[in-house]
Amino acid sequence: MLELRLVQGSLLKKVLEAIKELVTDANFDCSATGFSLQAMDSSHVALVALLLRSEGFEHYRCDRNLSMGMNLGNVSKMLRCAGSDDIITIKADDGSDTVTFMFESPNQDKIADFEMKLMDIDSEHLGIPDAEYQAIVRMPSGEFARICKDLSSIGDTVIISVTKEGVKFSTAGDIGTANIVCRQNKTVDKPEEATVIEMQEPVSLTFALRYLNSFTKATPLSETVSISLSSDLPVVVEYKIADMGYVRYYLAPKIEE
Amino acid sequence: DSIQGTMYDFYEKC
Repeated sequence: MLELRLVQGSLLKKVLEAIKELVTDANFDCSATGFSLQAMDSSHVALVALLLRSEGFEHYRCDRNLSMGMNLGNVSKMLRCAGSDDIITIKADDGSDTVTFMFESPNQDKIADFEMKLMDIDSEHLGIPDAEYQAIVRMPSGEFARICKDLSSIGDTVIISVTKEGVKFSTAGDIGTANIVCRQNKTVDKPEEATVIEMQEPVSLTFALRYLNSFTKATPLSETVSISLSSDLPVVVEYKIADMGYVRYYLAPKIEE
Repeated sequence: DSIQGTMYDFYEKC
């Protein structure tokens, strides 16, 4: 028996919008720790890891570990039927091949349930060890989204370079080149507007912009984003979900031949 | 020239 009640149902709607472009089908794993997902895009270039901790739910019952295969486009269709203020409850019985999403309006005058068929998905789980990153950049998520969007109108790839001067995003294409430098800026009115660079050593890596643009679908989940970079490792782009967990995207760099 | 890496170049299946 699984029953997860999330008062801030809009979070779940935003999570689906954040991952459905990158991943088509995925297994949602439910355990005492929380509601999680790890999935790669079809070309295995990018990976998304989601965690919604059990403590973040108003009610969390998960009698045994359960993995539920879902088509994310279909989940998104179901969740789009929930109002933005609705409380969302996810329910499944042991051994059942369906999951139910229940939507309650804030004043309880409308209750809807949507039952969706589960599917068998052969997904590979990758072990991602904790790593020390050479540089971690924290910046406003809207600013990062803007940079990725702007650069992708010029080129297909971006070189992200971190030095003690700041973080530089560079691209080149048929019509020309572009460089955007963001300097560390801690002296802002609100902490979420700061750009903070923690650098152990300078690092420079090249990435495909279309994946980074896809990651920025998570922008509504968090006002800030952190970008962790190391030579010879995928970049980690993390959006924290207030008090509950995170959506982390991993993107393999371009490798010099 | 550069080639696009994949997750398998960096992480092991578990």
